[in-house]
Amino acid sequence: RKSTLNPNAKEFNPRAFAQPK
Amino acid sequence: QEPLTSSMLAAAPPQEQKQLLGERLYPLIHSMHSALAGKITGMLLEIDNSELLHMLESPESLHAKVEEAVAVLQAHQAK
Repeated sequence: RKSTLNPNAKEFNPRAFAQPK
Repeated sequence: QEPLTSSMLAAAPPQEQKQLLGERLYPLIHSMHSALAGKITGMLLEIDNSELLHMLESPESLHAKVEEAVAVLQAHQAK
C-alpha cells in the first residue's frame, strides 16, 4: 500500500515553541 | 487545555484551522520524534481536518500515522 503522505509538505512552525523576541 | 472540537475549528478561517490542529498535534508528535516533529506535523496537516481531529482523540491512530510519515520521509531521503 502506497502512503498518501507527502514528504515535500511544508514544515509546521509551532507558535508555542517560537523564540521570544 | 480544553479539547479541540469540530465546532471550534469551523469558527476559524481555513488556514487558521490547520494552525490550530498543528498546535495540538505538534507536542504529541514531538514526544515521539523530536527532531522530525515540524516536518511530520506539516505532512499530517495535509490530511482532512475531520481525520486529524480523530487522531487527536486516538493515540493509536496518531501513532500509526506518525510512523507512516517517518517511513515516507526515510524512503524519500534514501533516493
